[in-house]
Amino acid sequence: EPKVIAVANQKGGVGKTTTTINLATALAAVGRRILMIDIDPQGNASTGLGVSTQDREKTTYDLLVSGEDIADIAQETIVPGMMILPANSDLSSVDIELFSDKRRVMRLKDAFEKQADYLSQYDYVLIDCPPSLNLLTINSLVAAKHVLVPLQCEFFALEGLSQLMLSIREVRQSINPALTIQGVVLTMFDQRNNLSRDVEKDVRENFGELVYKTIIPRNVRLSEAPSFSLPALIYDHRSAGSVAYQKLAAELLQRMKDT
Amino acid sequence: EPKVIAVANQKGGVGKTTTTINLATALAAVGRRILMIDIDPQGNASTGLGVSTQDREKTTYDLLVSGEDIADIAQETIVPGMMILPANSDLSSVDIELFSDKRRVMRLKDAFEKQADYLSQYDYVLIDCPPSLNLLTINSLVAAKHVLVPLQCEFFALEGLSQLMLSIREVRQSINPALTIQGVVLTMFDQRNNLSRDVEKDVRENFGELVYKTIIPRNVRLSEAPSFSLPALIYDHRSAGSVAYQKLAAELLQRMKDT
Ligand SMILES: Nc1ncnc2c1ncn2[C@@H]1O[C@H](COP(=O)(O)OP(=O)(O)OP(=O)(O)O)[C@@H](O)[C@H]1O
Ligand SMILES: Nc1ncnc2c1ncn2[C@@H]1O[C@H](COP(=O)(O)OP(=O)(O)OP(=O)(O)O)[C@@H](O)[C@H]1O
Ligand SMILES: [Mg+2]
Ligand SMILES: [Mg+2]
Repeated sequence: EPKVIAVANQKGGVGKTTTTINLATALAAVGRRILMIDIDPQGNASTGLGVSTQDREKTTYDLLVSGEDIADIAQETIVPGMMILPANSDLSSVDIELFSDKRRVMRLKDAFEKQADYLSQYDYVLIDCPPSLNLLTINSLVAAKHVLVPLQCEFFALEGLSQLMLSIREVRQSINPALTIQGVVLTMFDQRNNLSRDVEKDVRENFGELVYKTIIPRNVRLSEAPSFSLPALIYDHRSAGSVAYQKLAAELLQRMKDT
Repeated sequence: EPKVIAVANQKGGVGKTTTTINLATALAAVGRRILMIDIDPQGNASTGLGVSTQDREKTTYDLLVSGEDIADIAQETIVPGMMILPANSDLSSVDIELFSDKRRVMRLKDAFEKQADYLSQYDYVLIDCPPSLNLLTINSLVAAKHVLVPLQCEFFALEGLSQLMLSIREVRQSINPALTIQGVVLTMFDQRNNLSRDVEKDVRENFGELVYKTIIPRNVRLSEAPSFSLPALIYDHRSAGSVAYQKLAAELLQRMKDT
């Protein structure tokens, strides 16, 4: 049975997609079999893993709304050993289409349980969430056992963290008792400015061991890679960003006792 | 009658809040009377203008769902000449609470029309939207005459622009024929990296005159200011970020023929 990790934070632009893509690639590079689920209507994780918009015939929308099989939607990515359920703007109508379904928050979880056989071929399922605590993110939190929280080293991002923690606790208490916070990852850390160091100090004081030792630096190669439809680990595996994500993968495997 | 501008982009972290706060402050600094509407459940614009979470007794939620008067919700900000309808996480239930209301996309527009007398005391109404094309953003696009689009100089942000333009066109054709794209503002521009220049070139080629001449540079003072609950224009008005927003305000006034 794969470990299911939702990468979530309702604050926008904190590095959810960049973390999901590069962490998944680093895990695939050390032999883990990965299923990526893009559940953001923006479809950035799909783009960043080499799936063009024309190639997204079946998407996560078809899983959630039409009840199609994961096996029929999953397609290859540019990364060997990693499959993806791609996303496109169809997903933005899910709130409305599932409104009257009493199990609307369980659609992803139900699909996982129904297709446990197919999923057993993977070691990790990673879900890239949109910047919102909407039905798509809630479905991910209900279906996952772990939440990874990318936290940009900025004040507004820090302000939103307590709201996110409250929402995770609500999901755990009401629907998914198995849900745990796997960790908080500091992203876009800039050595040169005090704000980054202040945020790090504040977060480590408040969340202690939950905060990964590995910090992701601000690194332009991470933001260039998507324009070549490649993860940074393939675009420039020696860059500071890529090295940081490889370290993050190693630290994650230790936390998951998967070494 | 005030000019109503929605600051929108479903891509997260592109500088919507930073632009709304500092543009509004720059307009207030040259004598324009401003009503800021924070319609994002994160409430970042409220924080950045000095309204603490304890002081948000009445919010934009009360306007949209309970039909309270704008006059009863509006409160002072740290900026003379600027009032705000603050926001908090109550707003995130608006989609569900208004689901069965046939006029759910018109709630903000209807409130504006009902309270045109109160609104006439303002020159500009600026609306800070969440990172989503949900009911809150649609309400803003229906109530506004102008949309200002902050565009981060990054690949994923560029990818999302065509989706945003489609949504704006849909709103214009179905509900709000007066809606125009006031402009696209390049944000977090970094002189030192090619990606910023590539994005600028691409956007100016595709959107021509819509793109503001003024470019907002990446500037740490802009991201430090919110931790002091101040707009950058007050926190450090000589910084490159503040100067850029003052130029943006001047350019906006020219475009609005309000000089
Ligand atoms: N460590 C980093 N250094 C430099 N740029 C980065 C880094 N991490 C992410 N970026 C860039 O910053 C932008 C925001 O990152 P990303 O899109 O991954 O965030 P997100 O949280 O997924 O955004 P959204 O909320 O829209 O889903 C992107 O353009 C990305 O390329
Ligand atoms: N020009 C800039 N230079 C440096 N930092 C900036 C700049 N503009 C915004 N920031 C910082 O980048 C982060 C994202 O900006 P901001 O929160 O304004 O974006 P947003 O589009 O409103 O995000 P969301 O999608 O979550 O609403 C914030 O921490 C902000 O302080
Ligand atoms: Mg993303
Ligand atoms: Mg914002």
